[in-house]
Amino acid sequence: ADPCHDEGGAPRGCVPGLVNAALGREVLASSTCGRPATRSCDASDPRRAHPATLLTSAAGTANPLCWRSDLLHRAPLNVTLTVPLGKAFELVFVSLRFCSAPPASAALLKSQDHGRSWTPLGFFSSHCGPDYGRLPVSDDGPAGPGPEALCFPAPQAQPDGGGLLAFSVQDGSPPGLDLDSSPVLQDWVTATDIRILLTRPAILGDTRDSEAPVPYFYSATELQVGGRCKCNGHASRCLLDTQGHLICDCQHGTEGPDCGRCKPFYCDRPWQRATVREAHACLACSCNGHARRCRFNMELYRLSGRRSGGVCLNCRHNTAGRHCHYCREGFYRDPGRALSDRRACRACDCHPVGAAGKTCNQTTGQCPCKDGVTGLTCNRCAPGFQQSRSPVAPCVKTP
Amino acid sequence: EVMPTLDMALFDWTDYEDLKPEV
Repeated sequence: ADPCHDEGGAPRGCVPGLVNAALGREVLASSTCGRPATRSCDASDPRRAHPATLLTSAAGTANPLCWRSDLLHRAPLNVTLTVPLGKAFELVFVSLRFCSAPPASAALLKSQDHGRSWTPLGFFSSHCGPDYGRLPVSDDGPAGPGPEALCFPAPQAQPDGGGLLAFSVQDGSPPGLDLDSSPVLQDWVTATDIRILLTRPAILGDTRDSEAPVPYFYSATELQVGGRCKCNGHASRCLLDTQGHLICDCQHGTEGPDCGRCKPFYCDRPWQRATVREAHACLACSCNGHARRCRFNMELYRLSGRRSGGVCLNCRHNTAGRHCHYCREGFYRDPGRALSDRRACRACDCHPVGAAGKTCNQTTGQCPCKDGVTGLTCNRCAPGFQQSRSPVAPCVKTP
Repeated sequence: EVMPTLDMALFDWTDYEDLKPEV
């Protein structure tokens, strides 16, 4: 079954499956223990190392191996975890499982431009005002009409000493917004990178650690970024390209990492994101097989009732017109051939002496004949006329 | 009646050299 086309082959909106977009991705941690080595952490010894790769390697084991920050003796106690997702994803949730006590204060941010700029998705603190200048989240959710970064309670410490920081994109979004119809929501859930700022530890040390060190540190495992590879409704899966970049397997005449534009010849109408109800496939220009390129003209599109705006470029085979649907000057349609035939347009071949010009009727092929001349190409004298010696008046009345 | 095609060899281009088509 093809998720992007129905049984009859008609396009329909399709989306990749929900995945952990962070799985296997490199995590950039601003602080990791083991350099220099301590008794409990040695970056050069795999048995005692706690690298950030443990955050996104296969997760869910009963005895997880944990990333650990360096010991933090004094303020600032900020540690940043950054996960480049490789391409745009549409987020559903983000979670981070802590091996030690979860932080008392943290912020979740996203980038939509591969780390050049960052915007907050949510804050987590028991002191929202002092920490982030925000009010704690109310039961009503966002106050405004659109999604916004709210301040949620800090994750609770669990009996095992750990805790879970969990965020759902719905948490910051007003109810009733529909992803298909809300560009604001589409923007809200789109991310190329995720960053978690751990800004204040809750307690001292790691309760699992036999050393029970006094200085602060963070320790976590299983960073999950639940989401769908963003393909704007035009692909059901993402693939690695030849350079190892993750890209959508675009359908519906679209292309680009996120299927965010129409393919060069598929510009008969503007690109649109697919919805559940409408595939909004990019349509190929109608050039009757005589052109390889076309461009979109908004004015023609409006005039056509928003049906067709493609204009064929460089019509070949002696054709012309917006759809290469008629013959260029000096050629006429051969009625015995289909419009898509390479030889659909025949040369007028008007006689250099008998014809008054080189351009024939584009439908019938009739050349304009001088007085007394006849024939499709004006190559004969009409009945009652005979050839003269004058090229200006090639046929004269028979005496 | 099917008339013969124009015979280019019969035309006298003396005064119309500039109109003479390239063959």
